[in-house]
Amino acid sequence: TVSISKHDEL
Amino acid sequence: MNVFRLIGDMSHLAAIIILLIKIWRSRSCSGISGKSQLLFTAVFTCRYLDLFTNFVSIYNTTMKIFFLASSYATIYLIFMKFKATYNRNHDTFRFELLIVVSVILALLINHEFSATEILWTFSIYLEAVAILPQLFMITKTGEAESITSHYLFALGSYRGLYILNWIYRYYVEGHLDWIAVLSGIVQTGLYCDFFYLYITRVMKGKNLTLPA
Repeated sequence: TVSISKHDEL
Repeated sequence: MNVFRLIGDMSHLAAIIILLIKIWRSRSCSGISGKSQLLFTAVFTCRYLDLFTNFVSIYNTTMKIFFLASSYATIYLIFMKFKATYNRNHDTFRFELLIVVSVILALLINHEFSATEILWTFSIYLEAVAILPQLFMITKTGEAESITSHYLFALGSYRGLYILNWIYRYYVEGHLDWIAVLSGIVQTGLYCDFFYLYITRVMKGKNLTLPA
């Protein structure tokens, strides 16, 4: 599932 | 990081640089939609607010800084330095609508109802439709300079490559952000007819003239 705290994409 | 996302980011970077070169060298922003550039600047501004709070990597930070700086530079060139060459009468898409719909969607459909997360979601939805004023302008003028079509090809390809990146991350890392994926599919879909024209015409050295 998505880790919203770290959006690691540009 | 994976090869799809890296090539995607390079394609995005190339698009931004192609546009800056086109405007700077020709000293003109004719055929360029200032509204789309304003939307892209809003996308980067809302998405990269975590620039100083959420450190991911040197690459991530430098790319964010470059994207922010180059998008503000682009709107400066369009609306200030070369504003005499801006085709305001051809850039008539109602982009306010895109902003309002993206804001409402971001408030309704998001991963977490927090300021930064809603702004991030807004930037994702807005980016999906930000190219519409530019595509609308090309249908209105019926043609595009070849450099503008290269810009659009690079810009459209970037999110298409991100879709491959998301497929890779889903199967390899179990990572899935369905808001980004669905928006990315819509965004890439909007380029389909342009991609067809680009591949069947521009690649053969013809100009990108839309069937009237």
